Amino acid sequence: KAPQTRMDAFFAVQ
Amino acid sequence: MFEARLANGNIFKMIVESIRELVVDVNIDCSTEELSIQCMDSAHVALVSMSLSQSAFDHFRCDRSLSLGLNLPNVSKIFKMMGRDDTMVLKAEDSADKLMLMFENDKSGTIADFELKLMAIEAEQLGVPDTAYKCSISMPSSEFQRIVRDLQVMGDTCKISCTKEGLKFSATGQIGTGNILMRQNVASEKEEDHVTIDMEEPVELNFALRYLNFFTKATPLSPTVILKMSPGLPIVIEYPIEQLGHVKYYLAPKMEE
Repeated sequence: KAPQTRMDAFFAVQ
Repeated sequence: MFEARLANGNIFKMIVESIRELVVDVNIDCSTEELSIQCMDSAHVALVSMSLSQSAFDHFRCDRSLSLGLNLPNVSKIFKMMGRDDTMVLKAEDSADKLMLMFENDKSGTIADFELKLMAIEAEQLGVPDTAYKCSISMPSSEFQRIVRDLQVMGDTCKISCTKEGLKFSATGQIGTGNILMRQNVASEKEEDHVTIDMEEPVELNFALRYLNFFTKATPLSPTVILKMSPGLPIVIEYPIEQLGHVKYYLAPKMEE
């Protein structure tokens, strides 16, 4: 099963 | 001072309904241009971005940018008391420690007013770049809602693939596999029934169906939904609100290691 990624892996925290 | 009057208050109620299953506490940011929200669910898997332009309002005054920190379950309880044809008025002082909500109905002559305590909410903001996506699909929002609801019986994960053939939703589980293919379709006279697929290169990504179903709570806001995908990036699921704004959901894909 493919694991779930998180938003902060794609977009930088401001 | 912040003051906004929305003749069709129901739009705001639908916006609250579209995010309340994802987030509990949320900041509504008020500026001279718009009301906006950016927030993530507690697992940081999905991000919601909402914008409603000041031009959507009959009256809009915002002297100074402020954030209204709201508890959505409480806001939702108040909106249950709003009638379908009510006008909504929002008011807050610059200190932003409470929000006044008014629901007015000229026909019945009723005015309901509420004062809601606001909270200081610390929330991480993400910089979401304006990217060109490899696939962009526009389809009826009710169709998208039906597909992701129906596929839940097959499994937890939905593979969304966009190819020359069309847009395919697939789910696999213990009982087997289900595939639903949407082909481009611009035959109908009504533009909102069209399915348009704009593909630069094929994309295939996996997503949690549970979240896709949360997003379809925005269906009453728009007859069409726009899906945007690029390899290895979160999908964008956008519900335009007439020409006045949008609710956009970003969902992180499930990735093979």
